[in-house]
Amino acid sequence: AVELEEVSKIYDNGTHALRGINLRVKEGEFVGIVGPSGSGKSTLLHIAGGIDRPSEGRVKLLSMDITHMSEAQLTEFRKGKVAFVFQFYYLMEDFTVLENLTSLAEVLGLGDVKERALKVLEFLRLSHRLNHKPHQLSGGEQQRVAIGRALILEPRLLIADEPTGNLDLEEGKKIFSLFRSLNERGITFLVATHNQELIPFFSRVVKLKDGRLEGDTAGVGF
Amino acid sequence: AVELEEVSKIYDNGTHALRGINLRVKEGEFVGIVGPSGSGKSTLLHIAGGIDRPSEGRVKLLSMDITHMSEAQLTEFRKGKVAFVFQFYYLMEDFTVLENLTSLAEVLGLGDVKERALKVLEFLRLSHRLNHKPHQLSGGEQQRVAIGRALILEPRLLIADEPTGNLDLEEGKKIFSLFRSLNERGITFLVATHNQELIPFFSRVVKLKDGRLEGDTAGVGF
Ligand SMILES: Nc1ncnc2c1ncn2[C@@H]1O[C@H](COP(=O)(O)OP(=O)(O)OP(=O)(O)O)[C@@H](O)[C@H]1O
Ligand SMILES: Nc1ncnc2c1ncn2[C@@H]1O[C@H](COP(=O)(O)OP(=O)(O)OP(=O)(O)O)[C@@H](O)[C@H]1O
Ligand SMILES: [Mg+2]
Ligand SMILES: [Mg+2]
Repeated sequence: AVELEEVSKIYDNGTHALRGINLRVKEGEFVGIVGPSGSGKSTLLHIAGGIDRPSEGRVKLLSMDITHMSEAQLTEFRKGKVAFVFQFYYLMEDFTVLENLTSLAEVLGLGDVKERALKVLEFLRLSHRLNHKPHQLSGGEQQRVAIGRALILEPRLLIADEPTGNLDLEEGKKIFSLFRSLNERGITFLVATHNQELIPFFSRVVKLKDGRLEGDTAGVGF
Repeated sequence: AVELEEVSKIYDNGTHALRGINLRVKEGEFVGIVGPSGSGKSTLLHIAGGIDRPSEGRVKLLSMDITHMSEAQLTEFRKGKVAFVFQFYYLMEDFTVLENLTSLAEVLGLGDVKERALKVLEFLRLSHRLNHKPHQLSGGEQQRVAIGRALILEPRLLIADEPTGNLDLEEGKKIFSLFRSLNERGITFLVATHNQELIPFFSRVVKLKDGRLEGDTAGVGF
């Protein structure tokens, strides 16, 4: 589902964020990326999903070489197939919680959008916040809306950057159990997390340190 | 250091975020506020520090009744005495990491501002990011800058809202150990956290649920 081949990333101000990354995520995997703060997880996930471009190397997304695709082509290619949960959420501030979920799904022509949204929001314990706008939500509630917005699309690949940082362990495990059951139904997951306690959910764990990948251990718990 | 007396909070759209809160934090305590996402932790901390106002009840901050103080009076009263680490950081986007720490300290007339900043940033492992602006930092790096900005002020009271959500456990423990050593030197701490593993650092833990306080258990580990 994702292939990074000798990927390096140097930001505009000269910072080397990734060095010689080789990573292959097969369809149906539930891969975890772990590593200290600043090790390059967000950078890796952004490049994997085409949100950012590598300085060197190649990127394949769902078997398509996206390394040199234009923004427009990328957006078109990803639509409905790849969904993101960003570390900083990027919710639509002028839209309600419900609209944040339904608008994108409607644009993509999915069916029964409102029922789906309500169902997802109920699971995420947000049914009592449907009409709030993002600035009227707690930190963890905003994070859950970001998760819901990705889930409702039923993508082929879900890329999530620290999706439970503002939630306690019990809530985090609930989210990861949902991810796992969706994974069993065929959705591929690539997830960065700081939380060691969530590692058992992964089918495979990859460690980042100073922009380099360390290992490719089979996850515990499958 | 903080007294909340029968504090309730109803937001503009009618949401009851806090109900009848009674809380007293004495000088020198290291109090933890725990509770699920949406239970009211940020609201409580904001009201405790005068960043927001209660709908009912009274608030005392460092023995001063601040319930009806004006913005200007509050800002003047808090300066240098109360420092915040916000859940959403609120860093100064046009300033570098170093400037985010030094500017406020200079305005307050503290001495040796630059050396202090460098020392704090070294402890927070940010020495290699001094000239980055916030948007050029990882999530956890931004969080650490927010922590550094509060620490450099050497306040009497430090209020921190989930200061380690974007850091792994080891880094979180390092931050809390620093907090504890500062607490032993006299700084009062009021900290909201989701991370159960950090609870042993607190001298006392208070639980929030649906806007109400549940208990006042002495912390384990002191
Ligand atoms: N500006 C607002 N307007 C309306 N409701 C709000 C507003 N801010 C917060 N709320 C609601 O008040 C409740 C408490 O919010 P608060 O941010 O204090 O929770 P929290 O315990 O800090 O949650 P988290 O752990 O997710 O950060 C939430 O359910 C939230 O939806
Ligand atoms: N726009 C940018 N310009 C310059 N450097 C950047 C930029 N964005 C990130 N960096 C740097 O690149 C490194 C990797 O960043 P990245 O956000 O990928 O880390 P991360 O592993 O996601 O960290 P965290 O766990 O804190 O979220 C960091 O040290 C950061 O300072
Ligand atoms: Mg990150
Ligand atoms: Mg909060």
